[in-house]
Amino acid sequence: GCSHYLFDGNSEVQSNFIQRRLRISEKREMQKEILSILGLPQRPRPHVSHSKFNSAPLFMLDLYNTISEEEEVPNPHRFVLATEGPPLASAQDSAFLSDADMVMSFVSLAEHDMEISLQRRHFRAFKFNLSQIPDGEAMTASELRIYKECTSQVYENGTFLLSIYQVVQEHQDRDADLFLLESRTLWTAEEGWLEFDITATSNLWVMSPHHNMGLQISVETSSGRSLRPEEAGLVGRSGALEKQPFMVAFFKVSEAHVRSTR
Amino acid sequence: SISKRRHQNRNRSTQPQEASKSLSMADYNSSDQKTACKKHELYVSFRELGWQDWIIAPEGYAANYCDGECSFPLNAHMNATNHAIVQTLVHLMNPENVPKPCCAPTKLNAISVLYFDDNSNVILKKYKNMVVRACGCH
Repeated sequence: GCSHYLFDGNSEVQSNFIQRRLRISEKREMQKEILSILGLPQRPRPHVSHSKFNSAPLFMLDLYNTISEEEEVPNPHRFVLATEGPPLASAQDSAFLSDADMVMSFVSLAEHDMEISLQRRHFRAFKFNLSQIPDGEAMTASELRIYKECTSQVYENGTFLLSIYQVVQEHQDRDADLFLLESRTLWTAEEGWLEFDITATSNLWVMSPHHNMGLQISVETSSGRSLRPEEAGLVGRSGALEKQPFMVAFFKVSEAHVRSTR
Repeated sequence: SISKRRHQNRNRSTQPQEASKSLSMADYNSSDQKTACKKHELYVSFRELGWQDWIIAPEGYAANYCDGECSFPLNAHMNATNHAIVQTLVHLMNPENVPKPCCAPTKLNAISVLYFDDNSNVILKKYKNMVVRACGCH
């Protein structure tokens, strides 16, 4: 330790502080205490190779920077992971954010494009793991976000219909039972993030995880011809990292966090 | 009164040694800046804790802490509660039994932390009462 003297004009202000490296055991103790405050049983060990530059972390970083600007605490440098593009968060996200205590993004565990041969119907399936949501958090809103690029192919009226379904029941020998969540007409020239409200579905998945059989999206022209999602410009796994589809959920703390006694 | 105070100030400026003598004699005087209750810097570095692989932002935060004496008289800048003022007076009358008020945070702010979980999902969470914005006597 050492004593340090600060001089402020004529008055001599003394402050004593310890300036030394923490021992390994002290550092471990400090880590344990801070993890407990953060509500984590142990430090997460994510597999982050290039996922840092995925759309979900970038979107979350956008939200983080929005919060930091609103908070009184000065944020000397905006955190940037990759090249800064247009903001990912919409005005609606900001509204959800102001009411939220926690925001969580989910990457799709299983995303595959399939075709049902007899009907020549194309669809893309998504699956999200919601089992890691901390206790005491109530979901107030959730969205599926898909990036749509401008397509050079022109369909009837320059539009097509995108439908999003909740998978209700899967079958070995036939198509899955689906529940239509939303249908939206899109222009071929349209480009940007599409946001779909899936709050009711994700709340059901949180309450009864066995109902979580994922989502499906399908696209068809106005005459009813099924299109492959990428034909409609919907970015999937093979697309750019910063345009990958993901799910985001907003939470409000429903119960007080009680730290365990050590 | 203002005129009286002005007169005192004038006296003080002409007799600095007298003034400093009276300060040192009154060991309970809070104008002793060395020990007055105030906010001090304390920075918690997530980087130093070796967490930069899972905490995306911030790198750390200025938690701060409160330290110092809560002595008579408790000036307005110390953010003292009414109770603290009374407790200080009772302490002066009965120092053996009644302690001085505590120097503690009066205003605390939240921080937001952005981090990865085990599944590489990203969590943005607000933690209340993490940063000391102001200190005072309680």
